[in-house]
Amino acid sequence: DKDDQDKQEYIVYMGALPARVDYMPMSHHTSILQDVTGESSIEDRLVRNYKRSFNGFAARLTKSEREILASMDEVVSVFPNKKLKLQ
Amino acid sequence: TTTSWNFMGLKESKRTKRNTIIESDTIIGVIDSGIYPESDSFSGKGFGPPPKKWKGVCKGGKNFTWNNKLIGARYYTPKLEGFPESARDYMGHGSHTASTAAGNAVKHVSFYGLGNGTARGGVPAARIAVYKVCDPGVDGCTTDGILAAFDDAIADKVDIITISIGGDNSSPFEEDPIAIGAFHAMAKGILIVNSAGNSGPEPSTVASIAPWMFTVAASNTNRAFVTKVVLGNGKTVGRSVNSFDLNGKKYPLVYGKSASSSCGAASAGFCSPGCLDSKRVKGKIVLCDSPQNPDEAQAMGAIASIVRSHRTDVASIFSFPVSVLLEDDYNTVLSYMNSTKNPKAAVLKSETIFNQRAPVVASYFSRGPNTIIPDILKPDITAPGSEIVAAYSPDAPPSISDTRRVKYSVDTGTSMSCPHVAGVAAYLKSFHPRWSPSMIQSAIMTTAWPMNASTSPFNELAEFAYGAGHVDPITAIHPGLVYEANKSDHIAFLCGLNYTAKNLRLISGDSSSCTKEQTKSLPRNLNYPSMTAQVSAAKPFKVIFRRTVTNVGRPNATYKAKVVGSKLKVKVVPAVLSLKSLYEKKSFTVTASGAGPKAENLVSAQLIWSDGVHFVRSPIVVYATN
Repeated sequence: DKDDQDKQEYIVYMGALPARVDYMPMSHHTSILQDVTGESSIEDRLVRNYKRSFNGFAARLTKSEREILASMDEVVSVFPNKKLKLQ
Repeated sequence: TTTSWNFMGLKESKRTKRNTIIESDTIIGVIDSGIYPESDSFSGKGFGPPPKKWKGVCKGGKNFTWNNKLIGARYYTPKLEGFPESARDYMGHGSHTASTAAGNAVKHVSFYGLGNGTARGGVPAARIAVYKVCDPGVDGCTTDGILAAFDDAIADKVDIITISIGGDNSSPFEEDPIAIGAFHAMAKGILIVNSAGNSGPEPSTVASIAPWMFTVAASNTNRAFVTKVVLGNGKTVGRSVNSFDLNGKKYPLVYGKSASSSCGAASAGFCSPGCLDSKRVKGKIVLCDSPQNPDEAQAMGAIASIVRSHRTDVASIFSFPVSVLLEDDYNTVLSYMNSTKNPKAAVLKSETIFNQRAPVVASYFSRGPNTIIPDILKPDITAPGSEIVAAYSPDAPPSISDTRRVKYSVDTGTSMSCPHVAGVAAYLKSFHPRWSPSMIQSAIMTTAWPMNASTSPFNELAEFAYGAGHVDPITAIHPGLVYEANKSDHIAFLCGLNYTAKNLRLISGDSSSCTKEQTKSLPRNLNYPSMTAQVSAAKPFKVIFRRTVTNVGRPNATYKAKVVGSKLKVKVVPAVLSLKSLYEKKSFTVTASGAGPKAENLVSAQLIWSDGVHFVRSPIVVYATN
């Protein structure tokens, strides 16, 4: 329960989509999340995939998971899923 | 909108040049609070099938219909109990911005008779695709939704995206969802137009700071709404959009301060919630020291309210008769109250007046300098944002606590100025369909109406307020020269900001790496249509800007450089450019020098390249901070 409370939603930005024809963004995102969380089912973790025009995903992560992700070679940045407002 | 396009010279007349066939193939993506699909502004009547390039869908969810005008809809708002899953607009905002950019021409539109006219967007023949990311249930717009909207809009093949959304503070590019989305859009040839924000008039408040997006400040038009207050002893004029007609009848006046038995003088004066005593305000006009709480007076049975505000350059809608007065006028009312035994006043229905002082910049929008990249000027451009009449959603009230429902309403903000520039960009693109986002942005910036620091009390920040000036849609079609910057130029720009090779490869999606020269390159040398440098306060300076222009005017043209309005010493080399063919490029340097501005001050000049027909104007801004 404590772990659950510690989790926040983050955006994991991975830049442009790789040009490789065999690149499957969703499988890549799933495998990254599974590796980082150590969980085989990431249904409760994955919020959204970005896969059509650029690469990345939104996920519920702990602070330490965030840090691991931010240090990965295929990740540009990890930042909180905050709210913006209409102007 | 019913006035702003006429004000900018884009009139509804056969003499206004339109390339309707290409305009009809233009798709504006609107990332906002959804849309009211039943609005006449978005009717598909007279439209053929969507353009062939269109890859989007209409997944509007519950109670949503699409047509050949409104060709796409998606929503990204989280599932929340009590809030329908739909691209429908429950805030009114998305309908307003969409119609400003590309709404159909709809005759006899007004807000209860106010601002009457033909409402139309900048490109009425264009198509609209809606990406809903904001909802009352969320109380804002989520980052994950905004990124998802960009992800889809780019792949759906929209031509221009208007996004009137932002944060309170600027963030590094790689943590700013709008900058991220805009970068990938720019790489695919899509221009992103973004509102500067409403955190002004203080400096360093602009949150939209990336050079690959077009950042818009706000101004007024020549139409203003006033709400007169008639006192027992004369008249004074206030602001607001008051559609309620009390037939000129005078009602007793009561001051919030003397209408409370439960609060201290200050809170009661502000008409703070829980302070007003119903028995003392019922049937009266209540004076409140703040524009925040007239709803409280209404709830306690007041017939109307007169409120004090330090900001009366915009008129807002209230749910009952309200007039907003500046300090001096408000004090006049208080003096009158104190001088007579039975003070009375009437709050009249609003009227529209012709505002000769237009355009002047608004007080409320966010100003430069750019806190992340000091040498990139933001905002870029100014457009009408105050008191704009455009489509609204009857699923939302026109003001807080309002029980009315309207199809057209008055709204104010950089949210409103942003779609004006998107509309102009689409208008321009209909004449130059192959132009890149930077060419379109450059054309709009270098042809803008000049503004200056002396025309408005809120202009003292000069270019940090209005950027290159006020958008001029007609002249923008023929800019003569443009400053181009493509994806590789922006990657080189990021090299100069010391982005790592790994991140640059990921962001660009190719094997981009920085040369030694690029790593040493200065952000001020990005081929941007404005030139800005931060220098040390009160110390002599000499800064060099390197630029390249592309000829889009006529072959065999000779452009001469001229620098005007200068408190700077400026040298342009070469000062004459001979361009033999279209799309030929020529480079030049601009050296600005001087004694150095005082801390927190700027000095500026305008570089104008002219062949006698075109006038290609760029602001040169040098400023110092502490």
